[in-house]
This record gives sequence, structure tokens and C-alpha cells, in this order.
Amino acid sequence: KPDVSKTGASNERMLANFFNSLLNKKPGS
Amino acid sequence: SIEEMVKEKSRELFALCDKEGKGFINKVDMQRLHGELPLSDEQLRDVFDSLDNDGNGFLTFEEFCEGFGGFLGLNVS
Repeated sequence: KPDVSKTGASNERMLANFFNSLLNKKPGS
Repeated sequence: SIEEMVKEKSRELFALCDKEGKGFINKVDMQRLHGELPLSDEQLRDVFDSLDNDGNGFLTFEEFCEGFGGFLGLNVS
């Protein structure tokens, strides 16, 4: 069965990855 | 205030996704980020779906801002 807390954590990680990438992209782009 | 700073930063990041300045981000904008960001198509789709709170296919600045605030651990409304 799906582990909801784990899914939430991985979703959070994915969003963190996304925002971090955007923040890093900013200079020079 | 911190809230203002978050909104200001959100505006910059939002503009990176909404290149035409439409005022919203759609899935096509998101797909275009593939190649610019180290995320797969599927990850970008998941990010979009998780930020698009009402699931209408348009990611508004408010929704984006909320997501960014959440990433920072703040509650921006």
C-alpha cells in the first residue's frame, strides 16, 4: 500500500529541487 | 517584510517560467523548462500538478508564490 508520508516527502523534495534549480538559473540566464 | 521579499523573489522566478508575461504558467511553459533545468519532463509535470492547487491547468502567481513560500517554510497568502 502507498506510504502517504513518504509520497509527501518526495513531493517536497521535488519542489525543493525545482525551486533550487530556478534560483540557480537566475544569474546569467 | 519577509513576505514582501518572498513575493519579490517569486515574481522573478515566475517570470523565468512565464516568458511571454501572460500572467500564468501552463504545461507548455513547464515543458520548455526541460533542458534549462535539471528535471525530467515527468518531474516538471509533477511539480506543475502539485503547485496548481485548483487543478485548472493554469499556474497563477498566487499559487506559485504559495509553493515558493512553502519551499522556504513560510506561509505566504
